[in-house]
Amino acid sequence: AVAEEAKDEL
Amino acid sequence: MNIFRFVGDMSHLASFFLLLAKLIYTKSSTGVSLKTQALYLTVFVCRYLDLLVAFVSWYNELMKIFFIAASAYIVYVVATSTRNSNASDTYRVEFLVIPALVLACFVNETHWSKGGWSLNVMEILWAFSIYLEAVAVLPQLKMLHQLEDTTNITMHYMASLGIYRAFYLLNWVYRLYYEGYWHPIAVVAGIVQTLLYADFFILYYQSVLLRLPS
Repeated sequence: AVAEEAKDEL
Repeated sequence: MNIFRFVGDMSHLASFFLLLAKLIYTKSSTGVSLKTQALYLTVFVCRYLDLLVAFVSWYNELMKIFFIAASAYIVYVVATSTRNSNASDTYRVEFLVIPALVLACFVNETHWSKGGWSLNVMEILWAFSIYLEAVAVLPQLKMLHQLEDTTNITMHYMASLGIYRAFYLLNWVYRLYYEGYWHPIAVVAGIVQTLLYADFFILYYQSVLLRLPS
């Protein structure tokens, strides 16, 4: 992902 | 995954089954806002574009596919329901969609120096989906306030959505404390969204819980 942290939520 | 996130997801999942049960078994979409359901479909499609580029887990993939498919099916059923006049589904959704889109263009998690053009568009759509989800329930809330005779199952559907939001807040507190994980956009929008459900829970208490035999 582009963001600092992956978006692993729904 | 912590227990709060899992309970939140299961409550969210349950909300789909409650709504599907209402539509299938009562054969009526009365009291269900097509506008809210169309907004949720928009939310899931915009947010889960990352299905195409990022794999997190089978759990995430399957839940995302189910959320998109189930909300598309719900929109189809409600939109084609002949018995639903939709006379009270009068919320002006452009007042939700346009501000959410404008806000997403300015407040998002894009990193133009790092990501490619398409990945940054996905970030804007992700932020848009977060803002839109926060307010997507408003047409449904307006309907509930206008309709005298709302079926309990619609109210339970709304309650399970509210529980989902509440547990996501607990999940974020947990993740911030133990993992340092924190997406300010999601958290702030999530707090707004949960506050909107406070209005619903007052209605739920008055119209459903007080009617239960003691």
